[in-house]
Parts: sequence; structure tokens; C-alpha cells
Amino acid sequence: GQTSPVKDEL
Amino acid sequence: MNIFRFAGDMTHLISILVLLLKVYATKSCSGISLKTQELYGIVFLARYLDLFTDFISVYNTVMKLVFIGSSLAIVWCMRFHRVVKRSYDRDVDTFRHYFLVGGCFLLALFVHEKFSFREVFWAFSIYLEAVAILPQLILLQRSGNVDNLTGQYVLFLGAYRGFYILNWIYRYFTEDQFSRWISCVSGLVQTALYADFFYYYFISWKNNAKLKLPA
Repeated sequence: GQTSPVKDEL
Repeated sequence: MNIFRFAGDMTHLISILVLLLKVYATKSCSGISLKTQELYGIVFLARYLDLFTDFISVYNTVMKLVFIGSSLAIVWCMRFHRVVKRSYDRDVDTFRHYFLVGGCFLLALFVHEKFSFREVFWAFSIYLEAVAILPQLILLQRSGNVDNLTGQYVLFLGAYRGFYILNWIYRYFTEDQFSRWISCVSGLVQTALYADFFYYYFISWKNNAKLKLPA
């Protein structure tokens, strides 16, 4: 699945 | 990645380096809450479950490994290092942090984006990070005097949160469909917890005096 914008942060 | 998020990540990294520096250079962990460090260890382990399933960037992967590794290393030092563990303020660091873990997990079971293993653990890690600083702030308040490195550690951690809020505001206006209320609300709560500390840090800096928190 595509990574949501929230989960590209640390 | 925008400049605010990068600044946030860097201040987060600096805070960890300051903490490692304090422990290794002074062989002391006085003023540092083991409870808070354990909570951060749990936060990173719960949030970075995607480490081996989703690849975002080398930067993300390296930073995740650094955050997990450094938090576990600090916990190990405070518990088992022959010299370091002697300076642990055991009698002052009495916050019942397992209640925070339980409370945040319950909240994550009910408030999440999707009821899946990863999403529940992700929400849990966001909630727990928001309150993980509490044992540290309470320890500092109880012991009154705060040494320079410990003060800077908390200051950089607070700065990291502040930059992340700017990052979200920036992303909200520059990206389509950027909704993220779970992390925004938790982030605001977390930053608010630092407000008091920031205030006293600023006062002591202005007066060129040692940082002292009121009892």
C-alpha cells in the first residue's frame, strides 16, 4: 500500500 | 522534506547527542529520568514497526535506527552500567509510567485511523510520545537544580516539537489532502507540556543564572 503523508515523518 | 521538518529532526538528534554526551563524558545520569527514556524506547519500537516493510528513504531508515538504538543504549546504561547507574536518582524518579503506557494503549484501541495492528501501534506511539516527557519534567521539578546538559537536552527536545508543528502548518498549506489530526492534537499537547520549562529556561538565560525550577 501507499504510505500516508503522516507516516513519512519520524 | 521542508526546512521545518529537517530542523525538527536535527534538534531531536542533537537532544539525543547531548544526552549521550552527558552520560559518557560525566559518567553520570543524575537529573535524567529512566522512566522517560524507557517510554521513548517503547515509542520508537512501536512506531517504527514499518522499518522492514515500508521503505521511504535512506534518511528515514537511518534516523529510525539511530532513535531506536540510542534510546535503548541510554536505558541500558542507566540500568546496568557499573558507574553510570550509581548516579541514577532512583528515589526522585518515582512516576508510575506504566499507567501512561496502559492509558495510551487503551486510547489507541479506540482512537485510530484504521483498526489494524500497525495503525493501532502507530497511534499508541504518537500518544505515548506526547506524554513521555512527564517523568523527566517532574524529576527536574523535584530536584530543583538542573545541570546545563540536562537543561539543554530538554530544551532541544522541546525545540524539536516546535519545529514539527511549523512543519505541519507548512505541509497543510503546500500539500493536497494533508489531514493528520491525531498527530497534530498530540503534538500540540506535547509542546504545551514544555511551555513551563521553556519559560523558566528563558528567565535563567536572561538573568545569566543557573536554571532552577520552582518546587
